[in-house]
Amino acid sequence: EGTTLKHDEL
Amino acid sequence: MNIFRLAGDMTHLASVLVLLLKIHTIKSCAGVSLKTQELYALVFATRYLDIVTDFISVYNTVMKLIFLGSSFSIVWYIRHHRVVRRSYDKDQDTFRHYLLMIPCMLLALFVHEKFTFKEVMWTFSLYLEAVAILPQLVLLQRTRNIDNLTGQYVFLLGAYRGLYIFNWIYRYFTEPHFVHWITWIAGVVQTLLYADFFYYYFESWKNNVRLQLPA
Repeated sequence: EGTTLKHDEL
Repeated sequence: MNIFRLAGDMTHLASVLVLLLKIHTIKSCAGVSLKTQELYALVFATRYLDIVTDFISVYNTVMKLIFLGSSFSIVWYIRHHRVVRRSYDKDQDTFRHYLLMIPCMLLALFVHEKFTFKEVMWTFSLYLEAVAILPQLVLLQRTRNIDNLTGQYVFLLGAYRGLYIFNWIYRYFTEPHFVHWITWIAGVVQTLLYADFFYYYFESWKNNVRLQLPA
C-alpha cells in the first residue's frame, strides 16, 4: 500500500 | 493518543527536566554520562528528521523541539560550560559509544520497514536508543554514590519506554494494522536493560537507603 510511513509517536 | 503514551511522554519529559534542573541549578554533572547524552542527541536528531516534512500535531512538534533542544543543550553544558564541565568525570565515563553506533547503523541498513534515507535513520534511532543508556549504567556502577537527581533521571528515562510498551499493546488491540515489530522489539530490549537498575532503585527506595549498584 502506498501509504507513507508516518511515525506519529515520539 | 492514549493515556499510556501520554504518561510515557510526560515521564520522558520529566527525566529531561530533572537532568536539566540538576545541571542548570547546582551547576554539576557529577555522575552523568556525557556519552549517553551524546547518544540521545543523535537519537533525536535521526528520529525527528520528519519534523519539517510530516506535521502530526502541535503537541508532537513541540515535544520534538523540546527533546532536541534539551538533549543538545545538555551536551553543550557538559562539554563547554566553564563550571559544569569541571564536574564531568571523563576518566570514569569511558564507554566506547562509537562501538554502539556502528552495529545499530548496520542493523538499520538490513532490518527496517522501508529502505529510504529517513526510514533507515529512524530505525537507526530506535536501535541506538535501546542501547544509549549503557554508558550511563556503566558510569553509575563505577561512581559509588549516586545522587538522587541522577537516580531519578535514569529511573524516569527507563520508565518512559516501559509505558510506551503498554501504549503499543493498547494500540495493537484498538487499531487495525497497527503492527511495528521493530519498534516493539527495540522498546522491550531497551526496557529490559534497565531491569537490574529498577531492582536496585526500588530496593533503595523501600529500605530508604542510598542507591548503590553492585560493582
